[in-house]
Amino acid sequence: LIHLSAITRRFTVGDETVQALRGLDLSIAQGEYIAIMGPSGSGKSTLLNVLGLLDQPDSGHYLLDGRDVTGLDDDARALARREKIGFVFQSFHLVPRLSARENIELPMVLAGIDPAERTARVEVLLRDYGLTPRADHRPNQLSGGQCQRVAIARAMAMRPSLILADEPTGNLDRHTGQDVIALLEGLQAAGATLIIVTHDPELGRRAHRQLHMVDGEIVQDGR
Amino acid sequence: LIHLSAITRRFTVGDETVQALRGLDLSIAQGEYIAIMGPSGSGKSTLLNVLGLLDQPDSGHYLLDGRDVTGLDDDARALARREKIGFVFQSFHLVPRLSARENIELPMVLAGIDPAERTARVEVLLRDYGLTPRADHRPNQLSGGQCQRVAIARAMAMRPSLILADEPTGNLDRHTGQDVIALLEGLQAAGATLIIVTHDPELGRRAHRQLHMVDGEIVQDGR
Ligand SMILES: Nc1ncnc2c1ncn2[C@@H]1O[C@H](COP(=O)(O)OP(=O)(O)OP(=O)(O)O)[C@@H](O)[C@H]1O
Ligand SMILES: Nc1ncnc2c1ncn2[C@@H]1O[C@H](COP(=O)(O)OP(=O)(O)OP(=O)(O)O)[C@@H](O)[C@H]1O
Ligand SMILES: [Mg+2]
Ligand SMILES: [Mg+2]
Repeated sequence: LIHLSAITRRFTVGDETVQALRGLDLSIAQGEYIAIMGPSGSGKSTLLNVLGLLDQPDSGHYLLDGRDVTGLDDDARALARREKIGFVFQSFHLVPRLSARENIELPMVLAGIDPAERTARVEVLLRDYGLTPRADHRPNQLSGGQCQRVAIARAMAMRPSLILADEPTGNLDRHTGQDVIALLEGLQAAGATLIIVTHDPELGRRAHRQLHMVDGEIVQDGR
Repeated sequence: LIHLSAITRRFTVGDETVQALRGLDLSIAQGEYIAIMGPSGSGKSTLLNVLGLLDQPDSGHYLLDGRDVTGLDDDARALARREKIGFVFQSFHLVPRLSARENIELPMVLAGIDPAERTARVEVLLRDYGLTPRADHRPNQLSGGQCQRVAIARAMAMRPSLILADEPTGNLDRHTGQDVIALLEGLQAAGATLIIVTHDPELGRRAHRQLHMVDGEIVQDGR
């Protein structure tokens, strides 16, 4: 499904350059369940953003489903994302003036999904993520963990075949976190590729394969 | 130091009322080390916001250092906060157009601290929290865990006697999280009151006292 070869990503701040990804290679088959772990600042979110077509590498190539997506323009990348990728951001990126329900529905609205189908799907997602009593609350009327769950539910609305989740349980208690992971693992068991960035070693162990990053490189890749 | 009696906090959304804190009583002595735990949505951040004078209860009383702070106006609350309270927000609330260094310095600028003293203090904080190489980066040029550490460093800039930290290790790997907790525990050992909301049971166990919340109430309070 995914082939990254010699992926480099640099950021420049003033006259300093940060080597966020250093010539990284990675292959992932459809349906894999992978945890990405490593110290704060090691490049995990940057790698996930490249995988999710939210960021372009400075050099190297990204083959997604046999197609070179490295050089795509913004519109083509947005289309590829919308159709196959569900992305959960580390800082959620919810729309402040929309309710939880409206935030979750938004990808379906943009994709032109039939309103009756949209309504049915959002109610299932609200229920699955324990958000039904908070469906009409806006993000500033939600707890941190409720916002996190809205971000996850939104990412699942289009039934993506590639799920990229950046620290999806960081603001959740153990029990709620387990419920959320069970839902994501259910989607993976049904065929989705699940890639989770996590600082939780217990969650990392549940994955079938673990990547460890340090300073822009994958230093360990094992099962 | 802290006496909360019959503290109630409600939120209204449409014609629904959320009982975020339900007639809560709590006493905390100066210098205590307390963990607040409980399910997502149970009222932990709301309680911390009341303790930090960022939110006012609908009923009940808050005595802080023997003074009834429940009815204070905004200016009086801001002054009380600036002088004694260091607050770490669950969602950081950094100033987007300021660098990490400037964000950390901001409370000292507002308090009129001498520039030479400010510079000395911010360099120590940048070093302690592993941020020196990122001092000139703005929040959108920092990783999630780097943003979290800037938020913590900023809260410590005025050497507060009451530290309120809302999930301070949620975006940190184990090692970085341990470094951060060691710094906060050092301040508590030197006399500060340390109150941490956390979803991490291991961090909760390090505290000398644990409060467990469910649905707006403290259901357990033990050592
Ligand atoms: N401004 C608001 N308006 C309406 N409801 C609110 C508001 N702020 C919080 N709530 C609700 O009050 C309850 C308590 O929220 P709080 O943020 O204190 O929870 P929490 O224990 O910190 O949760 P988490 O672990 O997810 O951060 C939640 O159910 C939330 O939806
Ligand atoms: N836009 C940017 N400009 C400059 N530097 C950046 C930018 N984005 C990220 N960085 C830097 O690149 C490095 C990798 O960032 P990244 O967000 O990928 O880390 P991470 O592994 O996700 O960390 P965390 O666990 O703290 O979330 C960090 O040191 C960060 O400061
Ligand atoms: Mg990150
Ligand atoms: Mg909270």
